Amino acid sequence: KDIVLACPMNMYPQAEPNKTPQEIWEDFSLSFTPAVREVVEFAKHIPGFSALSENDQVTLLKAGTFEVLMVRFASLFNVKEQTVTFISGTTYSLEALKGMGMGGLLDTMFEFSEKLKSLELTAEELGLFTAVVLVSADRSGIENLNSVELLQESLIKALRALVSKSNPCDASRFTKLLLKMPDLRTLNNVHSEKLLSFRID
Amino acid sequence: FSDPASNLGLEDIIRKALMGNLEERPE
Repeated sequence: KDIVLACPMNMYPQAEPNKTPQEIWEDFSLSFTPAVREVVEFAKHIPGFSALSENDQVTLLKAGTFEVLMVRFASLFNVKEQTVTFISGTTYSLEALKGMGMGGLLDTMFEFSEKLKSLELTAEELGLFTAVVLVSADRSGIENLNSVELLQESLIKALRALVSKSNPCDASRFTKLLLKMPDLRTLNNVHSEKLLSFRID
Repeated sequence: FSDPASNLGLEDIIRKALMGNLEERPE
């Protein structure tokens, strides 16, 4: 049977039929590894992140990588054209991906991308927002909660100042941006369930 | 299979990428 991994971090949504599930999984792992490494590099450049304990750095990255990638690659979801571009550079219509059996999660990803795009964030705002997403003190397994909370607070403060400065007339913009965080958390959970079901299958 | 992130090998990739930084750090 055909195995479909319609994640834009994959090279192609449909796996080669002659490959075993293990080989498909390994190919997928190879295709998203560079993006994960970039998230780690990004984290290292967040002031204060490297001062956290190594275990807390790993915990935050493990829990938040999907959310960071979702923000970073939101532009792969073309809302107007209803297409998704995979890292191979090939573009697929949402309809075609749905035809392969992908549905709910992709719809939610499109919705998120559209909402994020509507905020028209600058590159600087997007970077700082991504840092706030990554340094979330409520991830399970944090050892030194106080350090992570302090870093998160300082990042949120900096984001608030930046957003207010770039658009002083729109006080709700910062709130709208912070409200994207629970959306990302929901997407992360649904995505995890999807991965889990693939592994069980 | 209770932890999708571990199943993806994510922790291994993350730890190696973080350690890369430590290796590059000057003595």
